[in-house]
Amino acid sequence: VIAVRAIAKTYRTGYVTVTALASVDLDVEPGDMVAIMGPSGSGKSTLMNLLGCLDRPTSGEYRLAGRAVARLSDDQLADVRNRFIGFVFQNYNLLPRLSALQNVELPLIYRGDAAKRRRQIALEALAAVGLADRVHHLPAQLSGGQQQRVAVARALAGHPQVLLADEPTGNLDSRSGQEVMAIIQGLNDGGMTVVMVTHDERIAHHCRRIVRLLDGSVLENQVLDAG
Amino acid sequence: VIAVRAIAKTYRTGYVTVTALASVDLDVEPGDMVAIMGPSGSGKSTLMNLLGCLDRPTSGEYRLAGRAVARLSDDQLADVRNRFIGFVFQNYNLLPRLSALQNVELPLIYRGDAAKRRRQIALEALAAVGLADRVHHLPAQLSGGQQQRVAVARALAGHPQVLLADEPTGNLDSRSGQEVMAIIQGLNDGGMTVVMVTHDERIAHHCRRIVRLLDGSVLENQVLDAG
Ligand SMILES: Nc1ncnc2c1ncn2[C@@H]1O[C@H](COP(=O)(O)OP(=O)(O)OP(=O)(O)O)[C@@H](O)[C@H]1O
Ligand SMILES: Nc1ncnc2c1ncn2[C@@H]1O[C@H](COP(=O)(O)OP(=O)(O)OP(=O)(O)O)[C@@H](O)[C@H]1O
Ligand SMILES: [Mg+2]
Ligand SMILES: [Mg+2]
Repeated sequence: VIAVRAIAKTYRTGYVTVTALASVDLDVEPGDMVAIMGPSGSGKSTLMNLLGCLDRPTSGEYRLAGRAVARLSDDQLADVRNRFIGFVFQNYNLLPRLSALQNVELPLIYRGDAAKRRRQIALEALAAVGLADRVHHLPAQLSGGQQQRVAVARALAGHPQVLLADEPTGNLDSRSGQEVMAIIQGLNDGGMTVVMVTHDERIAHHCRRIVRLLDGSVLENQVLDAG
Repeated sequence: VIAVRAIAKTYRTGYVTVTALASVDLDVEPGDMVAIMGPSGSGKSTLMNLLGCLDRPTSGEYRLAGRAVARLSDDQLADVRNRFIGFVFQNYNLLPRLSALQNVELPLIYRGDAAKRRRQIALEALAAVGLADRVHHLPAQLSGGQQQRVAVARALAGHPQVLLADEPTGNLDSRSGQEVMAIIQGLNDGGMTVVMVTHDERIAHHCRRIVRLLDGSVLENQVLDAG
């Protein structure tokens, strides 16, 4: 479902030029579960933003569900993103003036669900991550880990075909982190493809494969033995 | 240096009322190194904000270096905070329009260092956390873990007497996390008092004591055996 060839990304702004990704190849089959690891600054979030069609590569090819993303217009790109991909941002990216419930409902509007159905789906997603008693709180009225769980609920509520999660458990205690992984694992068992950045080896071992980045290149692409 | 008695905090806004801290007692001696742990939403950041004089408790007493904080005016509170405490926020709280270097220099202005000395101190702090080649980047031009390390450099550059760090390594790979802990450990050996929130048991075991919160109360206050 994801096929990346020689993808590169160089940031150029003012007098700052950084080659965040030098050249990355990556194949992800439908239903696969891949962990992306690597030191701080090695290009993980940059790669995730390219996979999530939130940014365009400087060079290289990216095919999502067989379609060449580079040839899509901005509108088509947004359409692919909304219909196809659930994204958990490293900094959550919750809208500060919307409640937890409204933040989770927002992507569902795009999918055309009726208001009542949207509310029910969003309430179930928030209950699944343990926030049933915080649904009307604004992000500023939530703890760091609660905000992170709202971001996870928002990405999963619409049952996307592909989940791209950038550090989905970094601010969670181990029990809350395992609860989130159990939800992701369950959806992966149902066929959802998962690509996840993590610094935590225990979280990575929920996945079937670990891709390690170093200085913008793939250092290792290792299948984990089952069990 | 920190003496907290029966401190409580209830948030009341609109129709939301949450008792984040029910009643917490805490004593921290000068030069001590304490880890605060507990599930997501258990009140750790709320406690750190009270210890850092960024918020006032609903009830209870807090004495910092022997002075009753409740009786200080807002100006005196800001003065104590700037002269005494280095704070690492869970969401970094970097100023988006300042470079990494300018963010680290900002608290030093308050301390009256000359411009040349400030620049030198800030450059050393950023080099110590491995960001010598990112000093002119804006926060948006830095990775998540790089932003976190700028926040650590900013809190430590002025060699505060007390470091309050809310999850200082959550977004760092284990090597960068150990590098940050080595810096904090070194300053603690030199007499800096450290109170740190963490979800990571390995990071917590750099400390001498672990205080575990649950639902806004202290569940456990456990001294770790040396070595
Ligand atoms: N401004 C606020 N208004 C209302 N409730 C709040 C506010 N800030 C925090 N809370 C609530 O207070 C409780 C404690 O929050 P706090 O941020 O201290 O938790 P925490 O232990 O730091 O959690 P985490 O590990 O997820 O960061 C949470 O349940 C949260 O929803
Ligand atoms: N907008 C930008 N402009 C310039 N450089 C950038 C920009 N965004 C990121 N970078 C740089 O690109 C490199 C890769 O950043 P990226 O966010 O992908 O790293 P990461 O692997 O996600 O790190 P972390 O684990 O700390 O989140 C970093 O060195 C960073 O400084
Ligand atoms: Mg990142
Ligand atoms: Mg917190």
